[in-house]
Amino acid sequence: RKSTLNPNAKEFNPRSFSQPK
Amino acid sequence: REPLSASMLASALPHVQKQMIGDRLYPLIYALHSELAGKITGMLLEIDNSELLHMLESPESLNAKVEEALIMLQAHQAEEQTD
Repeated sequence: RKSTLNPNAKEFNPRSFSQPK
Repeated sequence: REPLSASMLASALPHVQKQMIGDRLYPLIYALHSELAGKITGMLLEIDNSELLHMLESPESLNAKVEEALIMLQAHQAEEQTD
């Protein structure tokens, strides 16, 4: 199985940290 | 919070699915590598959702993938510096 991670991937912006449900 | 399930994801749009998974993944990754959590989460979110759901349930799988992402990031940064 190939699992290539992309170092240029877009950074994830954690909205749940600032706006908990 | 209840665990994220495949059926919960199925009703969401693809980009929302990734956001939902990222919201669960980010705190776990933040606990491991706070300064790179956003970047590592972004990298891992390119993996298939089924595998991501498995990683949310399996700390060993998640840790292994986070380590892999870190190695890739460091190699990438080293490459940029030598250019």
